[in-house]
Parts: sequence; structure tokens; C-alpha cells
Amino acid sequence: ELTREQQNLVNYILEAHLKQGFPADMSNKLLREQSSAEENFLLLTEMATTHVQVIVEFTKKLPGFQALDHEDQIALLKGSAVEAMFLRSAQIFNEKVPEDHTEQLEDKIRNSGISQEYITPMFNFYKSMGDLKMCREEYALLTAITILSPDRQYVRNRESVEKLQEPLIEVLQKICKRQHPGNPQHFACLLGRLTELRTFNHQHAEMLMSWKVN
Amino acid sequence: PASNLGLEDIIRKALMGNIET
Repeated sequence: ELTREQQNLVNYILEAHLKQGFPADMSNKLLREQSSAEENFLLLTEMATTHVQVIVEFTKKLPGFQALDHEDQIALLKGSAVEAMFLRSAQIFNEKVPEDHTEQLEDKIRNSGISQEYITPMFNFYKSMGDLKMCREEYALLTAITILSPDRQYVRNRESVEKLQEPLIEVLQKICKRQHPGNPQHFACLLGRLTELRTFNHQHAEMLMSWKVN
Repeated sequence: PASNLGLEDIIRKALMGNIET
């Protein structure tokens, strides 16, 4: 059972997470059928930029975040932006985007000049996230936990960040037990996905580099 | 890398509330 305080925390973070919309003009661009690899690439960069802005807005609402040292705020966001983006993409891919958009999005990604060695792990990750059948609360909390990781590079006051992250991990564990009572490994699986997410930081940097070279 | 600089720039601006989302 969550305490009242914990339930309020979950509701608050979920609401902040739900406020992240999918811009209408992007849906239209996604649905436009005829597009070149270059156009697809440009659309993806536009989506990525919007993603980052949306992640920052969500992060600003996390309890205690704005009280952190300003440069630590930057370090946390820089360190987690790519991971948060992939988490959000996984959720959109598995949950919010209707069938057609998912196919269109996948098509655009596969035809954007990105090398197969980056595409395959991306979609494998989306599918493995889908297999977990996470609820919205889990996605919201996992995103917050990812962003509030005290071990990011350049974070100076790690203890302050830990104090913000710990209560969220506690709550997530309870929610996992509640939502997935038949699967006691579920929480551990979620944490395992966080480790998988970290591999995307390196992948993403490599992918951008190879894009530029191409 | 230039890509990292771009990311930080977006983050700083968004933190200051200079971007409409």
C-alpha cells in the first residue's frame, strides 16, 4: 500500500508526465507518405528537439529539482536526455500512437539513412518494453528515476540528487508489486531496462556521428 | 562533439523557460 504522501507524489508525477503531448503538426508530417531519407532525417531531428524540450518541462516539475544547484540540473538533463527520449519513444510506440502512426513512424526511422546496426537495438528495446506491459505510472516514475540519477557525469552534489531519487524508487517498487502481483521479478526487470537504456547513450552518439559522416 | 553542445543549448534555454513547448 502506498502512503497518502506517496500516492500524492505518484499522481503529481503522472500528471506532469501526461502533460507531454505529441505535437499535432508532427503527426501530420509523419502521415505524409512521400518523403526522402533526408526529409525523414530532418523530421526525426525536429522530433528529438521537441522531445528534449518536453523532457525539460517534465523535469522542472519533479519535486525538489528546481532547488538543486543550477549546473547540476544541467548535468542531470544532459546525462539523461537521450535515455528519457528512448523511454518516451518506447511508450509512444507501445501505447499512445495508433496503429497507423506506429507503422509510419517506424517506416520513417528505417528510411532515414540511419544504419541498421542502430535501428535493430532500438526496435528490440521498444518491443521488450512493450512486453513488460507497464502502466502509465510506471513509465512516469521510471522516467523521473532516470533523470534523477546521482551518478551522471559532472553532477557535484550527488547526495542531494539521491535524496530526490530514493523516494521515487520506493514508490515504483510498491506500484510494481500492486500492478504485477503475479510477477515478483517485475521491478527487477524494470531496473534491468534502465541498464539497457544506458547503452543507448553511446549508441546514439555513434549514430549521430555516422549520420554526419554520411 | 557539436551534437552535445546543441543538446546543452536546448536544455539551458528550456530551463530558463525561453522555449514554447
